[in-house]
Amino acid sequence: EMILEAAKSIITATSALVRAASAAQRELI
Amino acid sequence: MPVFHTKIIESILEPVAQQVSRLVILHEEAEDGNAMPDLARPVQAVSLAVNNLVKVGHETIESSDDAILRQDMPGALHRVETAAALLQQASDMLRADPYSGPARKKLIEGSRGILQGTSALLLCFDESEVRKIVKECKKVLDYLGVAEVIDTMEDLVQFLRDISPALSRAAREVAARAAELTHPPHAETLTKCLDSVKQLAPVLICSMKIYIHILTEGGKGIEEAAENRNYLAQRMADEIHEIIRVLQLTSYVEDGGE
Repeated sequence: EMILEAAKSIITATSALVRAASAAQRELI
Repeated sequence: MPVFHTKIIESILEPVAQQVSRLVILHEEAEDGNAMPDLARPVQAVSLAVNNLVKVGHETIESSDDAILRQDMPGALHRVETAAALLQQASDMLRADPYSGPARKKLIEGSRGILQGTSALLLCFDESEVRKIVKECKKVLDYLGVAEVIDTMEDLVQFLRDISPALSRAAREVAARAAELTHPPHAETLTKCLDSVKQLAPVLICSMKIYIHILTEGGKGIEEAAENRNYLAQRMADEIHEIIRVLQLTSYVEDGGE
């Protein structure tokens, strides 16, 4: 289903964003 | 214990659910934190994916004849859009001040919002898929309802022609659903009930044949034959009602379980 694929894309993109945001904080801890 | 009730939803949401939790912890532990990197590109990627989901979501709404989906899905899409706007604001604020506390909060809120909105959307879609399976099960129930008025072989042949494809379709869909569930007791109940339905179906047909035969031959023992046929039809109906009940459970608490 297209909606499942679209949801997967959002989660993949959000995942990359969260990783990028976490990386900077992780360096500090 | 899995939080998401189907394997596909779990596979989509679980990784980012863990990452968002980690981000919250990192944010709290880092307190004032390091300077945030420029998040414009990943935020842009999220926005593009959200735009695509909104487009696909509206197409799904337009093409669906499921009134509940048409009613619920726009709200879930709106939640995702609002979350994407928060991420955009966070990105803009962080570009101006990479240490901005409010921007970090927006970033976490936006990430959580994406997760919750996408989760609501997937749940809405999944419930609609379940309603399709329930509809197939109800067709079988409708056919079972006429079992007791069948009193000729011609009608029995027609009854078989009607119920067989409906039963096959329902069985196929219920079996696929059972394989999709993350909560083993629900999957096991579906499988058990489905097995009973499959075993009862030929016995019911046999009992209907016996009833018609006795009726044609003069009627001795007709009451017992009718009782037996009705009992079997009722048992099949009970199993299908149980399948419908379990299909509609989307959390473990509803089942009185964990």
